[in-house]
Amino acid sequence: ESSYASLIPEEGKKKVSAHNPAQSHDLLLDFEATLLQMFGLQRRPRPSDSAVVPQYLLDLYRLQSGELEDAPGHDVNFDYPERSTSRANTVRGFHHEEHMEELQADGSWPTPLRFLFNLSNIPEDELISSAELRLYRQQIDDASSDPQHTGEEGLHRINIYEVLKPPRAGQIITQLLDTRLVRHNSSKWESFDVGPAVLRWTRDKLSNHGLAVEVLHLNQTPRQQGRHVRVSRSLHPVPSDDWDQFRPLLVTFGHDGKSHPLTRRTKR
Amino acid sequence: SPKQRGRKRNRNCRRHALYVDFSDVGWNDWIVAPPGYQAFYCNGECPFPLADHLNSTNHAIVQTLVNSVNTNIPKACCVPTELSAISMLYLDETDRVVLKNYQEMVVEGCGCR
Repeated sequence: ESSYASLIPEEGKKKVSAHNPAQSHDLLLDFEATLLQMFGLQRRPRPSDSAVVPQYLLDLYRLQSGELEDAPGHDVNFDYPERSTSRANTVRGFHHEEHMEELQADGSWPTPLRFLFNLSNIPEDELISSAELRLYRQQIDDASSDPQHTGEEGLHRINIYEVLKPPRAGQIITQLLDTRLVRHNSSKWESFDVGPAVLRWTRDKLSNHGLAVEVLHLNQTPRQQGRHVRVSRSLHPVPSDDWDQFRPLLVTFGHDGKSHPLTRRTKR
Repeated sequence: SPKQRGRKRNRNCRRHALYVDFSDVGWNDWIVAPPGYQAFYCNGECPFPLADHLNSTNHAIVQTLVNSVNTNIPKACCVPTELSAISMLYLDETDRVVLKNYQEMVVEGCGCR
């Protein structure tokens, strides 16, 4: 505890004299080593310029640490996932390996669309208890967007599958994990429970062949296909640079036994 | 005198403020939030087992106690007695974002042990 508790090694409590930069540099190295050891990191991360912090994880941090109590202006459009976080002390965000997306022979997009997530950086001692796949729906402005409109025009069915075997000749063997019927008159994030698949890949060490997402427009008007749910950068009619913030996000909730769960804290 | 007493109190074991500012040490490129945090630390003397001023009491029991202290026993140390956690949002070595709860990051209380 003493090594963790007083993060500043003994020397830190004496006045670090300005004319001895070597001492302060050593002090910082000691402090950094202590911090990295607690993070379970071998070396200090050097994030690349392309690193993206999903807004969802930033909002989770603010809700959990009580920071949002001080910043009422910032509205968070989801409820804190109490159930998932009550059993987890670690939340990780994953984007899919975009370079592994496969087009069909005729250049069109397969449906369902397959997403591969590389979960290899989850430590062995971290037990995943739940996982969610978050997809962003972009509102489509047309006649059916009128909230009073109840026809089938604006309805889409989103199916989430686990891919059970490596795809062969464009065919994939899947099993359904979650499904939802949505109307395209609003923009919002949808969260799907993919915990059973992620637990098979992490806890049971089964092969991870990825997830598959199928979006069916109910009355099959081709005009609407692929426009409402943001599942691929190039599928979106208007190429936009907000893809990094609106691309599919896999979130895992795990516990490594080293600290209390991420239950919400009131600001001290 | 009050002034003298004030100085004496400050020397005893207690919690001292210590704000760890991640941008000061260049870690704000991988630690997304918080920008820093109040870590605190414990420092000060532990006039344990008996406070020195007791020696001025001439009561037999106190004198016996004061003079029976084995001076070879090391003094008690000023250490954290109560700690709390903070959660941190950071980028790991693979550019992935992690939100994690860390135990024993903030010193809430100090004591002589």
